[in-house]
Amino acid sequence: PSSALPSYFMKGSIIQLADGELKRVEDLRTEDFLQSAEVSKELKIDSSTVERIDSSRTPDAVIIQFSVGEHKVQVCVEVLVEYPFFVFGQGWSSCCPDRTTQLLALSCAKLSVGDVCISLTLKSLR
Amino acid sequence: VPVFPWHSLVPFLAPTQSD
Repeated sequence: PSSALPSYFMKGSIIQLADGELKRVEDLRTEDFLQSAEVSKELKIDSSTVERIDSSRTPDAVIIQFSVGEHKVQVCVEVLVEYPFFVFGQGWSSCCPDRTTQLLALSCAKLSVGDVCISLTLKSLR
Repeated sequence: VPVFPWHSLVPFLAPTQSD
């Protein structure tokens, strides 16, 4: 299948933080996300802990179960094995780091159960 | 050169809360 990831994950992509600062995707740090979310009126950062990683019926995909936020709401997402998530204090991580590096040139750690990923939710769900 | 907003890179995992 044509399994192209969004081009902003490609090494060298220019990312604009909420304060206007430009950084390359591979240079982003946990603080960049936290500070950008602080500025945002609508978005907030939530911690999403990887609870399970299962294989999918879709080739080259996995189903990742997260426990999201303080209420530990269970959320499942199906993504390609090379899809990178940003792990708190660790950086980009995917289920198949070799493939991520091969396809995107983005250095990745191995995403594992127990890792806490940065995710977004709305500040007010009312 | 395209510039992408920071939040593009973060998955939006929105739980449906009932409280």
